[in-house]
Amino acid sequence: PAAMNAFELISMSKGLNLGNLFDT
Amino acid sequence: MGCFHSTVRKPVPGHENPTILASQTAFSVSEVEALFELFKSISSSVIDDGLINKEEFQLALFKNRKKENLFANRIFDLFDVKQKGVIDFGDFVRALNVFHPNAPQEDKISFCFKLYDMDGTGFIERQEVKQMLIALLCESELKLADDTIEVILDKTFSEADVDQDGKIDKSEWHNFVTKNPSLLKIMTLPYLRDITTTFPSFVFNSEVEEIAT
Repeated sequence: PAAMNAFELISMSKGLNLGNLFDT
Repeated sequence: MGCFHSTVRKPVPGHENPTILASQTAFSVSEVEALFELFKSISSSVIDDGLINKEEFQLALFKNRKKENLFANRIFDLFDVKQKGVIDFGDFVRALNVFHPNAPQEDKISFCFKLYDMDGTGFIERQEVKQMLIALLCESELKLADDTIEVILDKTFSEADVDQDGKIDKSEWHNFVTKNPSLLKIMTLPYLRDITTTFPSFVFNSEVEEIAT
C-alpha cells in the first residue's frame, strides 16, 4: 500500500463501490 | 380476459416523468423505468415513502443499516443535490447518470473532485485526504503506521499539488487523474448498461405506451 498514492487507496473503500446498490 | 390487472397507481413523491429524465441523461426511457424498480426497492427498505434516506442508502450499500461510513455519507450528500436529507427519484437518476459508461469524462472528474473536497472549499486539502485515509483504514483490515500515512501523503501531494501550496485545485486534479486514470474507475458502473435486463419487471409498470430506446 505504501507504494500507492492516497487516492488509489481511498478508492478501495466499500463505501465508494456503488455497484453494491445493484445487488438487491 | 387479460393477463394483467389494471390498477390505479398511488402517486409517488418525487417521481419525475421518465421521458423527461431520459431526455436529460444518457438513459433511455426504459432504462429510467428500470432504475425506478431499483429505486423503489431501496426507498422502501426502511420507510416506504418514495424517498431514499441515509439509513436506506447505507443498507443498500452494505446490507447493514448500522454501519456508518464516511464515503457512503459523502456519496449520499452528492446525490442529495437539493440538501433535503433524502434522495428523490430525479436526484437518483441524474447522479447515477454521471456513473454511466457513456457519461462525459469531465463530469466524472468533476464529481470525483467534489467527493474528495469534503468541506466544499474548492480544494482537496491534505487534512481531508488524511482523514479519508484514516477512514479507509478503519473500514478495512489494512493497518498503516502514521509515518507511512505521511509518506503516502507526501508522495501524493508532490505529484498532484503542482504549485505546492498544500492543496489540490480543480486544474491540478484534472491533470492528476488524466495521468492516473485508474482513479476514475469508481466513477463508472458497468451495471448501468444492463439495467433493463437486471430489472425486467419495469415493463409491467411502464407509464409510456411505446417504450423508446
